[in-house]
Amino acid sequence: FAGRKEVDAALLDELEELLITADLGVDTTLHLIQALKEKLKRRELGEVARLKAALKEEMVALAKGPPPKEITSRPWVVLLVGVNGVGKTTTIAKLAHQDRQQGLTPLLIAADTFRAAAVEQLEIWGQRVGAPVIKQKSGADPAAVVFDGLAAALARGVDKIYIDTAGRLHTKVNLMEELKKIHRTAAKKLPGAPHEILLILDATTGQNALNQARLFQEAVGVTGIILTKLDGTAKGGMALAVAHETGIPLRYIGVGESLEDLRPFDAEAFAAAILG
Amino acid sequence: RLSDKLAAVFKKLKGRGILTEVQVDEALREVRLALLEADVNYKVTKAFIERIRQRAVGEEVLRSLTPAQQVIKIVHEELTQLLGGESPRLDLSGRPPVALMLVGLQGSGKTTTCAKLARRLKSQGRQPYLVPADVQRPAAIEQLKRLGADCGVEVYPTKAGQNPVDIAAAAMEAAYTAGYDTVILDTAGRLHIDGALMAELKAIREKVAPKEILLVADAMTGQDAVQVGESFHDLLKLTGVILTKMEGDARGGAALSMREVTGRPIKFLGVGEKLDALEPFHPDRLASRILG
Ligand SMILES: Nc1nc2c(ncn2[C@@H]2O[C@H](COP(=O)(O)OP(=O)(O)OP(=O)(O)O)[C@@H](O)[C@H]2O)c(=O)[nH]1
Ligand SMILES: Nc1nc2c(ncn2[C@@H]2O[C@H](COP(=O)(O)OP(=O)(O)OP(=O)(O)O)[C@@H](O)[C@H]2O)c(=O)[nH]1
Ligand SMILES: [Mg+2]
Ligand SMILES: [Mg+2]
Repeated sequence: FAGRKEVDAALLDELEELLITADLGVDTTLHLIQALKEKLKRRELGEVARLKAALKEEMVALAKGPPPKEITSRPWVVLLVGVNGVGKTTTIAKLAHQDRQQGLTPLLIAADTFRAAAVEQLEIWGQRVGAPVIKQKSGADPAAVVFDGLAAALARGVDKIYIDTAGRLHTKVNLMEELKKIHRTAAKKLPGAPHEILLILDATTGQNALNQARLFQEAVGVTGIILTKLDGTAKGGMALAVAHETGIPLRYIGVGESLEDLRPFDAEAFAAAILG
Repeated sequence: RLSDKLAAVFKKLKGRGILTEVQVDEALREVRLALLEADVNYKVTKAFIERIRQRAVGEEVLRSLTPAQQVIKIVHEELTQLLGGESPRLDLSGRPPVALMLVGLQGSGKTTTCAKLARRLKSQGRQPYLVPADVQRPAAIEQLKRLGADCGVEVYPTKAGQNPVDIAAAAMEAAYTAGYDTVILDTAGRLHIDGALMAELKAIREKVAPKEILLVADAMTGQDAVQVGESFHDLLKLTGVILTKMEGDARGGAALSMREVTGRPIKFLGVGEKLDALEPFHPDRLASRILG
């Protein structure tokens, strides 16, 4: 918008480029531009500043979701899911760190029994955070790790339990079935669990984020989304379409590789970062 | 689907005689939308559409009995040509050991791909040596050690706290002494906007002069592919790109963006989590996938 004085076709073109380049996607971008055009027709937006404010409002409206679930039981079990490499393991560490800072006791269950050194990675994070990590030997059935892990956690009496799962592409039916089994097993061991199912999305991802959200939602139900790697140059605009279409609340953003690099999702700040 | 959308565009014009530029414009608009939905970068898409506009308003479409198919054919040909064109083979020339360096954003699949390449080279009769130069990510060294063990390839014994540049140099020495002919360097994931870490990659490059500097990128990358490709290429002079997680349903438009901004060939595709899941790149197949 910099330096533009008039609201004209050229400005709308520029806006289209801005939004598409922020990964909002064609449908969402056209929808937003159309909403602006309607307002323009009704002479509701004379100058650029008002146009920008109106656009920001529309984007915030897309991003807004229901408030986070109230923590109503102890332990509160959180299952983290998502495709490969998006930041699940690191995000668990950040969430557990946040708990510790609030005086809560988190415990981590290493249910990624497939990937090389996945358990070791979570163990190192557990040591740094000060959270015990429950694991079994590599190749174990993840559902069994969750079952036994929950049993052990219940015996210890902790506030929060985080279950780290292996990355999996949403298109892999057998892996999605495995995830459903993990979900059922947790519920069997502890009615109501998992209380939260957090989908981790990588901000550098394009339109595939929608497919990911749809299929994970369909498989196990998702109660919240965490958008990672927003410390890069990617704007994560696909989160708007995801939030709008699935109704899943955007809970946090990851902004780095350290324990403190987690912030609550702020729709205003998110839209402002995209609009510049 | 693009072919249906184009058929609809040209159906409206049936019986009106020859096509006009306006109608071809509408067809090009559909192509543009398809590319954007496939995650091809906005500017890259724009340039591509301009490039094919010449052919699209030419005789081959205007006189065609099946203009929709003709447009698809043109787009597919142009995409294939853009995506391919150069040798996708690894440059393993020169006095051994030859170094291959894998770089990229966090979580893109570098460590796994290092092991996949090692396994492939071993099956081709070479003597690869894996080098963990990521001392930042928890258990990264252990991860590569495990993968090395899985494919029977030796791994340099990196110790935590060592400097990646020193690790690379020492590993080349060790490889030379032990008679390995190919050193595969795994580096820590990093942001292209992290000046210090990008400088570290440059320092490694100066130290060991790799024959290949491969950008490992996630197939689901969106518009940011341009920034990432440009930054890594400007600083390091990449020799190629490897796209991972291609067995999923990401359309893979990022591949076109990266090819455009780096001018470098896509050499391999990662198509799974197991170490045998590495395929040579086929431009025509990716062209079809991007078009949807
Ligand atoms: N820059 C940045 N890097 C991140 C962020 N979150 C995670 N990472 C990095 O992304 C990489 C992958 O993180 P992991 O936690 O291993 O991801 P994962 O989803 O558990 O991966 P898999 O278990 O293999 O599927 C690591 O290098 C992390 O340090 C973030 O918010 N910003
Ligand atoms: N589905 C699929 N997963 C892959 C592929 N390549 C790698 N992965 C997975 O992606 C995740 C990240 O892989 P890594 O090799 O740890 O990625 P990285 O780039 O080394 O990560 P950092 O070192 O943290 O930057 C792991 O879960 C891998 O198993 C692939 O081709 N397909
Ligand atoms: Mg993990
Ligand atoms: Mg790695």
